Amino acid sequence: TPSSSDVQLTEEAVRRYLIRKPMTTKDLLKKFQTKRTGLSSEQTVNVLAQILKRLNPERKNVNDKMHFYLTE
Amino acid sequence: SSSEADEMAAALDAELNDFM
Repeated sequence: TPSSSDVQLTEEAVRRYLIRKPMTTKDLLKKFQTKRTGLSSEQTVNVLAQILKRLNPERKNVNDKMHFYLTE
Repeated sequence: SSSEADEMAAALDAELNDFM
């Protein structure tokens, strides 16, 4: 079923992940793979950027990598 | 592929760096 998506890239979904644990942009992209959302790569990057700008999560470096996280 | 994932992460990081 190539056109059906079982994962949706939404602000609420991103918020839930970032409350659970700090994640890098790459971690987040893995959660919203294009083959699962049905979005293109460009759409995924753009939508995720907009969501992260809106959420404005806390940032911290873990193992020299920037991680985003939210507190409830 | 992993290289596409790397490119996407780089593009996303770049967008967010502009924002910060």
